[in-house]
Amino acid sequence: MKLAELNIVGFKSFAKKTNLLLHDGMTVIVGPNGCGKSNIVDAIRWVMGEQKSNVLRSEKMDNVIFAGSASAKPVGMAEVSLKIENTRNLLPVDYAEVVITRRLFRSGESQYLINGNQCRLKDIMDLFMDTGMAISSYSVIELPQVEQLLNGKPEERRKIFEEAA
Amino acid sequence: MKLAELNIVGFKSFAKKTNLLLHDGMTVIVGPNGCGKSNIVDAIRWVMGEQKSNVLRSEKMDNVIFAGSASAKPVGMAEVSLKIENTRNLLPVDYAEVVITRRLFRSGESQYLINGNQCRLKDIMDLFMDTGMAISSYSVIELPQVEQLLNGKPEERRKIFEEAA
Amino acid sequence: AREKFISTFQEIQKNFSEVFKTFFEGGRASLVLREEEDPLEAEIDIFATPGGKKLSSLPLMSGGEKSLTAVSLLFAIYLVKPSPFCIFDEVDAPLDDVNVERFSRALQEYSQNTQFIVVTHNKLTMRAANQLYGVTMEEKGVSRVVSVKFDKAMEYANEGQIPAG
Amino acid sequence: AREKFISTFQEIQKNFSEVFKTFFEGGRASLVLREEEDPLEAEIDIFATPGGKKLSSLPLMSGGEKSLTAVSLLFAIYLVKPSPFCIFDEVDAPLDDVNVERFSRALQEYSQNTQFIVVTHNKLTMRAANQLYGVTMEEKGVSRVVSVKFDKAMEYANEGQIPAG
Ligand SMILES: Nc1ncnc2c1ncn2[C@@H]1O[C@H](COP(=O)(O)OP(=O)(O)OP(=O)(O)O)[C@@H](O)[C@H]1O
Ligand SMILES: Nc1ncnc2c1ncn2[C@@H]1O[C@H](COP(=O)(O)OP(=O)(O)OP(=O)(O)O)[C@@H](O)[C@H]1O
Ligand SMILES: [Mg+2]
Ligand SMILES: [Mg+2]
Repeated sequence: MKLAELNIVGFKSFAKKTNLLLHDGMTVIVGPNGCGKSNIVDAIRWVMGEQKSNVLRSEKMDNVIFAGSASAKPVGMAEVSLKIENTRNLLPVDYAEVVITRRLFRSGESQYLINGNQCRLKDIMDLFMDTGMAISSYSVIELPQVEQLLNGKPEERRKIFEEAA
Repeated sequence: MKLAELNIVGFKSFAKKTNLLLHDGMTVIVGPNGCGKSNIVDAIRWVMGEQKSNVLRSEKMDNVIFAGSASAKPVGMAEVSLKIENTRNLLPVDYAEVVITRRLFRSGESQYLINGNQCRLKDIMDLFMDTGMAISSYSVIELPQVEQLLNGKPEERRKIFEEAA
Repeated sequence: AREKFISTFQEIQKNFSEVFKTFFEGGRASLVLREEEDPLEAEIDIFATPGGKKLSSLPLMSGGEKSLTAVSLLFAIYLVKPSPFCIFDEVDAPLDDVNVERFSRALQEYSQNTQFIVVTHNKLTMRAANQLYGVTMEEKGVSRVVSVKFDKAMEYANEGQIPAG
Repeated sequence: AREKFISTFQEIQKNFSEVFKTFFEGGRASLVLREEEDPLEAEIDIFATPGGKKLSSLPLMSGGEKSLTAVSLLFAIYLVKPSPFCIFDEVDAPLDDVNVERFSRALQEYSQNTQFIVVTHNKLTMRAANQLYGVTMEEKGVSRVVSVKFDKAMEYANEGQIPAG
């Protein structure tokens, strides 16, 4: 089970089609403040089913659609696709590769696809649930969260212990 | 009005007598994690009258007394002295220099001194109040506070505007 | 009191737009006192757009952009009523190198009228120092302070070794 | 379920003490499940002492020490149930260079079984990368990604210029 490729277009600051190949080991992302690094992290969460708009730093979900800039017009749709290699046959499907896609239109309409076939958000989330790859509270780790682990509510701390059990 | 010298003994990790001369301009403090840099910041707040134990990262005030380590025994008192040069005669005293001292004993007893003479905490805080040097919410700036300014409660934000008016 | 607040507010407002521009090339920002309310009670809104982007909602801004925006506001207020001293504890942590330099250059400029004490892990910030102190714990759990020269400080901040100088 | 939780907890407990030692030379730490309560409801307490210090209360620990302690806990849990991927967004910001290296060495070790995506501004973390991506906004407000080599990445992360390579 590994992430193979991420494709982003129209999502947050990624107005244009962007492709990222993901390999084994450690992939490091760098760049100046505000250039889009955390937006890539948000794209991964979003395509895997993240629904909480505050986690995505948006007041409302359609804030994830590229809103335009001094040099580019706004677009009508955000789309993120993630290709996963079914390396240990953990995914409950017969394919060697699975591509999940999520789209959001300005109208508010959402689309979800597995290998190009439309499905529901629930199907995408179930796919991950079975593999232990679900976007849990600790698949993405940021500093405020790290401190919360020590200072925060005991129930939060328990939650990640329970997820491991 | 400028800070001239800081003397710390028995306060937090500063078991032994420590002297810091402060000059004009920018003084930068460096060192590895956990070596005591923020403790120096706490010492300045504390001697200027900080009473909130959470600001000093302690659950109770006597946590500021050096508690011992693998190589040093605990001590019975924390003391911080700050020498201030009365450069623009802003201080309501006739001295060219003022030394404020704060002590805390394990018994819970506190002492406050101005130029070696015992006084009340209130006297120290009044001294600073008149000079605009009071340890306000924004004389010490840390990262969580910086973010709070943008995300936090509107009353917090107003407060620093009002302090400036 | 109402007029005092409003005139101070207007001065901060002007400073904020200017300071923001020094940190964000081509950016613009403003402060707005909500109109429908009594100025002594009204909330203060912050609008900020980094260079070349569309009007950002604050939540969508990056970690570094938010820190710099808040720092711009703090400096804007400071310029109205400079405090005799100000302490920054690792405020440069989320900034990239270009922004760290802008920040330390601003501090150098204001440090003509104010004593700044800056705790940092960042080599660029260290370079701006008028004086540099290294904090160490050679004796376990016991802090001490040494005055250091810049190049010595570089090794020192990393390894916690007292430089032989 | 109760037994499953307890046996998982004990495994995490063991890992935590070991991982903590790799980050804090001479330190020790433990997790404790409060006894008086039902294990399925009990709070989990963290005790941690960096090397050579006395039993620290967590609040008194430094910023960097707290981050590393929380990271030790996250790794301890991860080792019980390795996730296929994990994303770290600027988690190394409060760490000094020695600790950044320890952290990136731990990531390299675990990355044999897990894909890590690490966002950072830190040069040392970049060196541990199997692959390195730079994110840029040459076109105002529009992000794009380029694959970079380490030394090019150094300039790149600082200036946001696409390296000519
Ligand atoms: N819907 C959108 N349309 C256009 N731009 C957007 C949108 N959502 C977010 N942005 C922009 O993306 C930028 C933030 O990017 P991001 O958080 O990825 O930065 P970063 O590289 O993580 O920076 P830092 O190092 O400071 O954390 C902001 O400037 C914001 O204006
Ligand atoms: N009363 C005390 N007695 C002994 N040691 C103490 C006491 N109070 C705090 N300490 C120790 O001081 C250390 C924290 O120091 P401090 O917060 O100044 O570190 P720092 O240099 O700011 O590090 P960082 O770079 O990680 O922020 C902790 O390890 C803590 O155990
Ligand atoms: Mg970011
Ligand atoms: Mg600190």
